[in-house]
Amino acid sequence: TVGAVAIDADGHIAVATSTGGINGKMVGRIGDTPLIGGGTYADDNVGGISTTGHGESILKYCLAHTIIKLMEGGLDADTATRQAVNGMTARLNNTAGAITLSKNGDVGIHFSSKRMAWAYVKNDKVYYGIEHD
Amino acid sequence: MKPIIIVHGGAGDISESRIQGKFDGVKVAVRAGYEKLMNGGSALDSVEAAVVSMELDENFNAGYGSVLNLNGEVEMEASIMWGQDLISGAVTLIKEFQHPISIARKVLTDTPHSFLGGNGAKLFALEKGFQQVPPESLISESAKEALNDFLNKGDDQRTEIGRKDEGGVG
Repeated sequence: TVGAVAIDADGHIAVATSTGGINGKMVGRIGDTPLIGGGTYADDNVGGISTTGHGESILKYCLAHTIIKLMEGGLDADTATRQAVNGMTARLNNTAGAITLSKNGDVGIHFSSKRMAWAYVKNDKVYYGIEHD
Repeated sequence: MKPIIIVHGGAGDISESRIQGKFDGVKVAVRAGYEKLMNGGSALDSVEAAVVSMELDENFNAGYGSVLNLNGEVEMEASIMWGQDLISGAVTLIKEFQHPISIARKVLTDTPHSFLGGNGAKLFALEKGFQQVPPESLISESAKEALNDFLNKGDDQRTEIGRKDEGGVG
């Protein structure tokens, strides 16, 4: 799965997520990626999230929307992302990852899987990673 | 507001052999998205450009290089959302198009609906001028190997793509 979250100069937020699904899936299987609130969510008043990982778990946990609601409740982007991803893994015993931007441009990155590739550009500087820590 | 963009290239059991390709790909994608923002593009333009970049790159499970279903076919899905007024577009069961994310954006901008699937999504894409590609042109060698591993070795070998490495399943 791939995804992107951006804030433009007008302060508007957009999120995009795209995937081939899971290897060896049944014909006709649909995962979390096209489901708003599961794989993707954007709200200019709060932030934006794109998720990746075990689709059946992400869609049941409404992972992107869970992160939004935690941020709406006052958590910062990173804490909300960490709490929701770990909460999903604890509850459903499968792994996921998410990237988050708050409406103020704060970044959240967390994954309970072994690895997740990510990169962001802020103030013309590129940051990237794939391992924990 | 200073523009900012973040991308991901998938979570899971990413083997050591695929790390460099993922690094290269996410850096290219994030720069493609950032360039849009710096040239006055909207956040929607930016995220579409970043995802389009990764849909062209076989290092990612999207577009060309997508994993295969049990019939050995690519079936893709995508969604896009605009935070100003909470409008969204999504597509699923896309088989013959290079960029599902661009079709999803057209659902957002050009229809009263949020989500199109299967043959309806295909007819909509054709109506909007998206070019069909041969389904086999989206299939990479890595995706074929991953499906063969899955079929030969069973469910514990299921990974996002590639052979199972140690660690959790994403």
